[in-house]
Amino acid sequence: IVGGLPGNSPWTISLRNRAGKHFCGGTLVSTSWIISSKQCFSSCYVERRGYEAWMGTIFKDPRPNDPNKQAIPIQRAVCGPSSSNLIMLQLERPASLNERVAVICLPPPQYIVPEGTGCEIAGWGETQGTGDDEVLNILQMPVMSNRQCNGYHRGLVQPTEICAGAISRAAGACEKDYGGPLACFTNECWVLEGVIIPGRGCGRRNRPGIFIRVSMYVDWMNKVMKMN
Amino acid sequence: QRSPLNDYHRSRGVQLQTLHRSPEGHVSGAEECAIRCTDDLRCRAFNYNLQAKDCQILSSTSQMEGTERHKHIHIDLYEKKAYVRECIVNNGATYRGTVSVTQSGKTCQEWISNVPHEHRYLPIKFPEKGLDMNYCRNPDNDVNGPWCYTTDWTTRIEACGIKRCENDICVLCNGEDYNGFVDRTESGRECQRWDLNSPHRHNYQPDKYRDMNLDDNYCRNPDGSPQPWCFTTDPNVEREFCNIQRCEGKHKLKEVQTTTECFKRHGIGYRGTVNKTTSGTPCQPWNSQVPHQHQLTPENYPCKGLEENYCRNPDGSEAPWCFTSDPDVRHAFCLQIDRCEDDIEPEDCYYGNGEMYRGSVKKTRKGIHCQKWNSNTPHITQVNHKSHPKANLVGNLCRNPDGDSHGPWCYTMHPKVQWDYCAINTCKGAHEPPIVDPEEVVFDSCGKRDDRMFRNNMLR
Repeated sequence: IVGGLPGNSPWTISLRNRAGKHFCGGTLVSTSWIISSKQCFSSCYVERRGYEAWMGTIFKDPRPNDPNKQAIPIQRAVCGPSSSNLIMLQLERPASLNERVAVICLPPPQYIVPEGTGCEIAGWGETQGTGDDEVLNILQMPVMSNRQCNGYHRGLVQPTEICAGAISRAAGACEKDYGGPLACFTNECWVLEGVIIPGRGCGRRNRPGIFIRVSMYVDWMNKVMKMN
Repeated sequence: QRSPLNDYHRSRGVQLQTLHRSPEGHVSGAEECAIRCTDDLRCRAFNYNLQAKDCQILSSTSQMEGTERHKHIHIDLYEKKAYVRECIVNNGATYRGTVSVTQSGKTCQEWISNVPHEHRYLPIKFPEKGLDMNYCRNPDNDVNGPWCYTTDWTTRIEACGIKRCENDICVLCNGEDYNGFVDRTESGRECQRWDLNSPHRHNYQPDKYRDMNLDDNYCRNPDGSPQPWCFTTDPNVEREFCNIQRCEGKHKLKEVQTTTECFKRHGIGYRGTVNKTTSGTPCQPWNSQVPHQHQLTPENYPCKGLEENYCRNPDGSEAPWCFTSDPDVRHAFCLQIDRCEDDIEPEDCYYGNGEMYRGSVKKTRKGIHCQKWNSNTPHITQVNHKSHPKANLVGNLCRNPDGDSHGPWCYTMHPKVQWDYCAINTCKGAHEPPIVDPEEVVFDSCGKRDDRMFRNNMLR
């Protein structure tokens, strides 16, 4: 995260490859399921033997004996509807919920977050010298309407996408944050409104962040969790 | 610190059944079973039951007639490597393979016979030399390797010309596909088995890396090193490269499709010209060591397309990447390159959400055949004729019985893919779904966090 601050996001998880290295983010949407960006994974249906989801710690490289860290192998992946750029990952065993690990709320289907709603992104990705690369960083950003956002992105923003971010300062998601959450505070709860996807550049001025709009795919997510 | 299992080739989940069954005995582990087999001259293999810890000594290997390999989830078959290898180690004195023709094509004489050539190497006199049938052997440690008496009256003895393991299968590129039988490093140290964590603990468990052929203790290259390597049985030397002959001619990646506009799977075949990381940092040229020093040079990796400063994936990472020109960021992915679309061509279209679709498509978007709605194989259906009697769930046709907003779907015949959307697109003119009033939002046991806990921790 460029321009963020160290913080707590108990639903943000770190995806680890077979060498144990963080490569993308994700969000805990139930005790057994994570949502992330499809761009982080090589294919939809192959087994992800050796890949793990780490949670319960704010450190990028926690000590091996960190009592709060939960490292749970990923058992299965299911790709989202075509052009959704989403992937759901099923954990081999349910995560234990506590003050450091929590499930985020999902929005109602087709829900459009009001402009100006307070949101945040979280991740262990690059800070480009703006912060501490070793801990989870969080950046506050308000929702921007697609109409306004399209003005900055030359009409490229789709209805299945959501924009957020301040335009006056260089801040936003960066490498290895992809797949992580855009969480918005609604009705006293944090709700997953967006998923961070790879874009060109990190936190550029006059370029609000574009995220996958989760409410467009929440029916699919619920179906995947119910069916499996 | 070598394991007695180092002399054995392991086949997971396989039981060898032979005509003559020996009794099973309880052991403390596979290593004890290996010691028993090694001590017994007649033993050539053993079945090891991981669950019951039972050891069954066998006088046959799966290459011999009268044996059958059966799948068994609790049993691993271990066979003496000498009987499995098709190449020789050193002078081939331990070779127990089945080649029975000399290098000029003459058939070997049976060791038990004295016709046409009388000789002293009778199996009964030298039971430890493995003088079976008319197979090439090296009972006298001849420097030219295994040999035999020939059935040609005019040629008494001829070498069989069996290749040494390091020359048998050559290394293409940096040897990530190497699956030969070399199990010693370039300094002569014996390799540690990949399925053991002693003397060196490591991450490369064969179960985790099923696509890497991490068999026994053979040299392999699971991490994109410049050449095959292994952990050694020497506690003081963690890992070393193996000295295996490189293939002659042009080195080309096996079974990798090259792409330029997008990347497939991990992007190992990506040969496009994107040369910036996702965040827009220019890449460092692969043939440069500034600002980052590395071994991934075009010379070390002749078939990885390491041209200019283009994003590539020479080491099996998750996606194409590069060393960056920023001294503070060693490497970064180029995830702004799209993944190639792997959906098959849509075969029909639907209106609305496709609830009324009554067409005949019966394949998913990835081309997997649909399962019949009235079948429970391979997946037990929750949505079927009984639950949705009016949804026209005919045969294995794509339908949308539950009003899925993303269109018709079906259960699939792939055991690991329970269901998926079908190879059908929306027809032109389909309407957008309505939006929901924000007032309707209600949440209960989710999305709560205690920010005081984090603040207190940070203050402390």
